[in-house]
Amino acid sequence: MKLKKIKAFGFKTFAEPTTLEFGEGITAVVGPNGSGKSNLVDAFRWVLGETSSRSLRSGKLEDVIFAGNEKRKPLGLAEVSVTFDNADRRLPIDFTEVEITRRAYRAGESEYFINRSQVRLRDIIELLMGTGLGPGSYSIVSQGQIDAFLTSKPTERRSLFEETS
Amino acid sequence: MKLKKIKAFGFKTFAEPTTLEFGEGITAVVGPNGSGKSNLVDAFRWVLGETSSRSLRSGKLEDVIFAGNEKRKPLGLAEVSVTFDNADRRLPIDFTEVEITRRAYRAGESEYFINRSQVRLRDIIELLMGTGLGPGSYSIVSQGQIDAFLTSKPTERRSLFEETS
Amino acid sequence: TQAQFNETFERVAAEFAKSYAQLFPGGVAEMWQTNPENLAETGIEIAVQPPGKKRMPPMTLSGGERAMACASLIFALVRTKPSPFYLLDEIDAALDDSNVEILSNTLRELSTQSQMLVVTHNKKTMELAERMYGVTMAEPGVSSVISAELTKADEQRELSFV
Amino acid sequence: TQAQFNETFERVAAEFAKSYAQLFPGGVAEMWQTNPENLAETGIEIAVQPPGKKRMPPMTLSGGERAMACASLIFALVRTKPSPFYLLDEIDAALDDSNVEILSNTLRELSTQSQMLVVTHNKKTMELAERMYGVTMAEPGVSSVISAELTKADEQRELSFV
Ligand SMILES: Nc1ncnc2c1ncn2[C@@H]1O[C@H](COP(=O)(O)OP(=O)(O)OP(=O)(O)O)[C@@H](O)[C@H]1O
Ligand SMILES: Nc1ncnc2c1ncn2[C@@H]1O[C@H](COP(=O)(O)OP(=O)(O)OP(=O)(O)O)[C@@H](O)[C@H]1O
Ligand SMILES: [Mg+2]
Ligand SMILES: [Mg+2]
Repeated sequence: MKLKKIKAFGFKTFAEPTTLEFGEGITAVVGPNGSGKSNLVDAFRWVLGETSSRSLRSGKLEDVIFAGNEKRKPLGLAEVSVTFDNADRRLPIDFTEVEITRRAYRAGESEYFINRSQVRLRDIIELLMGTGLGPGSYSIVSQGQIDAFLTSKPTERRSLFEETS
Repeated sequence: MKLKKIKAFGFKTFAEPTTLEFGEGITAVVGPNGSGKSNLVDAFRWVLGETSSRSLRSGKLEDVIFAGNEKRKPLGLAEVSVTFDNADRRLPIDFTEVEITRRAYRAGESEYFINRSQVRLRDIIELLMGTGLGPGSYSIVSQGQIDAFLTSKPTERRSLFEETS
Repeated sequence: TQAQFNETFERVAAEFAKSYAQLFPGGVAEMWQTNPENLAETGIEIAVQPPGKKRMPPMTLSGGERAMACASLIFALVRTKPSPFYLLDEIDAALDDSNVEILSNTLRELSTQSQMLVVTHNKKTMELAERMYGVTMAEPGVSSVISAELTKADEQRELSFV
Repeated sequence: TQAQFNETFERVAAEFAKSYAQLFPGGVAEMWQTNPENLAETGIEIAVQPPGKKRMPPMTLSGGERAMACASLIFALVRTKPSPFYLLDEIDAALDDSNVEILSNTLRELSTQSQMLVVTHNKKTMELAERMYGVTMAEPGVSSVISAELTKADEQRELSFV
């Protein structure tokens, strides 16, 4: 299973449709303070089913939708799509390419799609189970969280570890 | 009131008597990870009457005493002295130079001295009151704590602020 | 006392707003009490709006934005309730080069009235200093401190041991 | 299930000890369960002893020492329960140059089997990357992303916009 690309539009500071493509090895993301690098990491968490407002650095659901700036009005919709190469069928679904999409409107709940067919959140979670991805995954380390395991209490470490295995 | 120097011996990684002198303006402290820079900041907190084990990054009182390394045995005593120029009498005590000393033995409690006369902890706290120094002072910002005010809850911020004013 | 706390608070809040706007022209920072009549129950709310951006809850701010907002608050406290010295342990860790510059300039200005001890790994922050102490562990587990008057000639050599 | 958790735990703990000792020859890191018979009540204890130092409670470790210990744990998880990709947001923020080097070398090695997205302000970490995306805000409040294939000729120019 390989990450191919992510597209974000209306999510936090991604007021314009933004696509990043990935290949083998290491991709660096750089830029000034406040420019949107951690927002990109949040976009990954969000599209992979994260609901914790603390992990998303966002008070309520609609806080992930672009709130506008001095020149632009707020948007009404946030959408993130992440595309995987699934040739090895590590995702238990019979598609060579798998696109997971999450959409949120201001007044409503989130909507989820796998290859453009609408599904429920639990279908996403189930799909990702066993890949080490999804909410609480240790494979996403948020800013300031690198030493969380060490600074937590022993029982908190256990729950961190459980989400991993 | 001006900071003149600090001397640490037996405190955390200061296994040898170590003196740093200060002058006007900015003094930088640099060095590799784990070398003792934050331990120096802890020494300041400790000699100025800090008792919170969280602020001192130390489980119990005797954890601030040098615990030894592969070659050296643990020491039995930690002592830190900080010296101020008090020509302006900002410290309410009739001395032009004021040295505050704190000492801790493994089996015992801390001992406090002002210009080599033994006093109680509350005398130190009282001496420092109004100078903006002492436990909880905003003038010491620990590693990782620069954004503590912003990430705390509103009531926590209030207690942080109270210790300041 | 309640009145004293409120009066100090108002002065610091005013200076905080001024500090932030000076460092980030067009930006707005505010601090207020949730319950000024009741000292026992009041909390402190804070809102920061970087230049050109929408005002958002503080939790959405980036690491660098939070550090600079809190630095502005420290600057406000220095200007309203000065302390004889400040110990700042790696407050520049989250900052990009532009914010390190902004922070440095303010530290330099405030250091004319207060002494500052700054722990840092950042070369630009080091350049501010009148004097520098290098803390090393030639023997594992034992700190040893070397002092260095930071002269232009020395600068390269001083920075090489970090 | 309890048995499964314990078995995974033991494998990761063994790899963690091995990882840390490889990165820091002479150093020791250990992880154990406080109550392995009782999954509902067990906690995880951890002890890290940098080379030549005495074993101390984790809270006494420095910022950089904690980050490297936790990085070793991530490396152990990568080797025992690999994930297809990793997103690492500024995990190098507290590291000195020597530890950035150690981290970089391990990331490079692991990136041959897993994809990694690394957010960083550190020039040395950037040098690791096969490709780089620059996130900027030409218009305040709106992210705009430029891609950059990191070639030797480009390196200076790429690093100038950060
Ligand atoms: N829904 C939203 N609408 C508009 N702006 C938002 C929204 N959510 C967050 N932001 C803004 O995004 C910015 C933070 O971006 P982010 O955390 O990605 O920065 P960063 O590039 O990681 O910076 P740093 O290097 O400081 O960590 C903040 O200014 C915040 O107010
Ligand atoms: N009582 C003690 N005896 C011996 N060593 C101690 C004692 N207390 C703390 N230490 C050691 O001091 C080290 C941490 O030092 P410190 O936090 O000052 O590092 P630092 O220079 O600030 O590093 P960084 O740049 O990573 O923040 C740890 O290795 C810790 O185990
Ligand atoms: Mg960030
Ligand atoms: Mg430190």
